[in-house]
This record gives sequence, C-alpha cells and structure tokens, in this order.
Amino acid sequence: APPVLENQYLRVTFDPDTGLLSSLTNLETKQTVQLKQNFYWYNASVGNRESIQPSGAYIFRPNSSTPVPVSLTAKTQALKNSVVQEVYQQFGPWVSQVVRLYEHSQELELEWTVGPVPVRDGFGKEVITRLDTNINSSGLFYTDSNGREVLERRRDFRPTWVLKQTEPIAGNYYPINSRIYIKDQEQQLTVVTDRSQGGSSIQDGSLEIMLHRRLLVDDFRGVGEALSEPGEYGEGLVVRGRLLLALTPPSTAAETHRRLAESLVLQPLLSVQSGPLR
Amino acid sequence: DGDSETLRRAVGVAQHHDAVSGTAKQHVADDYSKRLAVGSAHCQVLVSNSLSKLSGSSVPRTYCEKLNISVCPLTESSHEFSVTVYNPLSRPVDWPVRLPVNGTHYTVTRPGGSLVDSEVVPVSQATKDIRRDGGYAANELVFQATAPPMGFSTYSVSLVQNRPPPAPPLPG
Repeated sequence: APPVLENQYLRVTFDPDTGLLSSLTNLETKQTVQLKQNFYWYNASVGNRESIQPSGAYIFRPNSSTPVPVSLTAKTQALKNSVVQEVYQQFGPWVSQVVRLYEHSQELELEWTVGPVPVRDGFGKEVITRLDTNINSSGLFYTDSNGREVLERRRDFRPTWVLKQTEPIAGNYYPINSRIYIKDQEQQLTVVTDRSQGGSSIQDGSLEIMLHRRLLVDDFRGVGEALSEPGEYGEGLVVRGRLLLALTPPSTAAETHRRLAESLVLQPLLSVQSGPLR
Repeated sequence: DGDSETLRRAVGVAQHHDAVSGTAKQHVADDYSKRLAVGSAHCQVLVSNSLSKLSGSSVPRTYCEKLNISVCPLTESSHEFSVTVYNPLSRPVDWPVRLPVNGTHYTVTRPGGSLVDSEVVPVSQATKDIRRDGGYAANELVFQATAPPMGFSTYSVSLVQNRPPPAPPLPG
C-alpha cells in the first residue's frame, strides 16, 4: 500500500508509482492540495552567444530554463510509530530525503540530503527542490527580508522599472531568509527554511528552492575560484537541511509561519550530561 | 572562563557580504568557519556555567554538534544520561529531541519524574553513508520535549534492557 502519514492535524500521501509526495491535507481546516515534490538540477551556464557570463559564486545563470530531474521516482521506506512517522526517499546515490510527521505537529518536515554533487560529466549543477501544487498563485509569490517584512514578488516584474527579462530563471530568483509562500483565495502553502536560500515560483502553483551548487568555472567577479569545495574526501560536500511545510488558509497563515520560523531560528539548545540526574 | 564576546566578534566579521552570501575564496570561508567555531566554543562554556548555577549540577556538560548526522559520543555510549533543553524564546516550546543511541529501549522521564512517550527509530542508511569518520549509533531516541519561556527543562534517559531482536520470518 502507498505510505500515508497522518496525525490529528495533517495527512500526507505519496504516489504509489513514483514514491513522490502527492498530497497534503490540513485535517483541521479540511483543505487539501495536490503536492508533487521532486529534486532537480539546473545545468550551470559557462557562457553563451548572448553573454560570456558563466554561473559562479556571485552569479546564478542556468543554461536552460528546464531543470533536469535527479530521478523521476524515489525508492521509499515507511516507518510508522506513535511519536514520529517517517518516509525515507532515495532519489539516487546523491539525493535523499526523510519526510517526517511528529505526533502533535501541525507542520510537515522534509529533511533533505544532497551531495556529493557529481561533476564528472563536465556539468556544473545547481540543485533545487520543487513543490508543484494546484494553488492558483497568479504569478505571485512571497519571500521574507531578514524575517521582518515579507515582500510580494511578481514573476517577470519589478515594481520600480519596466523589466526586460533576459534570464527567465535567475531573473526570478529571490533571497529567502526564513520563509517563502504561495497562496490563492482559499489556501496558502508556506515553506519555512532552516537557513538562507534562494527561491522562486517559475510556474503558477510551483515553489522552488535552491539547495546546493557545485560549479566548474569561475564567474569573473573577483573570487577567482570555481564554486566547488572538495570537502574532506575530495569529492564535494554533502549538505543536509530541513524544510517545514504548512498548509493553512491565508488569513491564519502568518501566525503559523511566524511561530515556525522563530522556533527554527531560535531553536532550543540541547546539552547532555552523563549519569543519573541529580 | 566562558564569554560571548568572541562569538560576537566572529559574527561581526561575518557580516561582510562575502560571508553572508558565501562568495569568499575558500581559505577565507575556512577562516570565517574557524572564528565562528571558536566563538561558539566560548559560548558553550558560558552556557554551561550558567546552567550549572541554575540547576545546581556541576557534572560536565556536552554539546552534541553533529546531531544532524546522528553523532553524539556521549549518548551513543551511555546507559544513563540527562538532556537539558534550553529555550531562548519568550514563550514555551515543544521540540522533538532526537538523540543517537545504540540501545533499543529507553525510559525518558521529565523533570517531575513522570514518563515521557519515546521511541527508538533506526538511523537511515543515508546518514550512515555520510558520517564515515565517526559515530556508530544504530538508532535514534525520539521524544517530545517541552521547555518554559527563556528557561530549561532536564529530561532523564535510562537504557532499559535491550529487547531481543525480532524473530526471523517463517518460511512461506
């Protein structure tokens, strides 16, 4: 049977054929969104006829608007207990994820692990995760500025000048400091991040977040190095992080995502002492 | 002696746009990391001193910095330990605690002595693959901790005799 995660607040289903997330339901408000999530990589530009500018530490410039899926399917394993329910997803040798739902949690946790990014094929890679929903977001999405003001972002648009969009992907990427969301009249999907990242909504109903980059050429902006930290084993870094997903009506979303972001940024500090408690 | 000044300075240095955006040369990025790590170590001493005074316990305190890859030498090897959850927010929080362990059955008690729901889940293969240079926990102990506003709670964890491994499935 396809895995289903469920507690008193949320219900999460997976596509039995692909192993990918397929829907998210808020059981309190009785809202359901179709939700497909997968991992992709943009092929980093090394320069083309329009511009010699390659993608690099300063510059995000994919050479195509279509990202390459890491895998179309994920191998899954489910673990259901009372305190936590988890589905492990393996998308290939260098991308995996744990979808996690705690007993009294009102948000869904996605713990992603990406790397070491393979580059022997000669392609620099900019790895993203994309969440595709049926939310009618009308070209709008929202990202926060240092956790203070959430700003409306409109695709292919700048509020203070007439934009001639020459980079359909990079030109629509914005910084995320703690949260990004899309919404329509009925529902809002908010993603709270555990670190500053880049993100966008390239299609209506879609959210994407940059997770990891490994590039092979310098971008001529002064750093003088390709963005390819080899790590301790010389094969590239492995990065692990968490995204928290909340599905709410727009009217109550702010309360939810403010609480979530606070608890991630100022999360409890754990310390351990050996022996019995005195 | 602990202090927060060292971390304050390191964070000050890391306000440079290269540190914020990750566009520094690698050796500069390494230096930012080192400064932050040294600052963090000083802060740990400061927090330990404070918690020692507040809790009355002078038992050495360990901070598990690799919990994201299920590595914590103390919890992996101890049969009995306590976990302090300090909450810096001005409201109470519930927080899922995940600690790498090698046993299969533990009791977790909250400050008043009552039992907390807990369970042991296996460490994922992906995690085992990326922690090649340390950490050997087979499992993680998971429970929900509650901490008061700008305060702390201490939970006591004891290994109950390991459960026998499950019987192999019958043929057919």
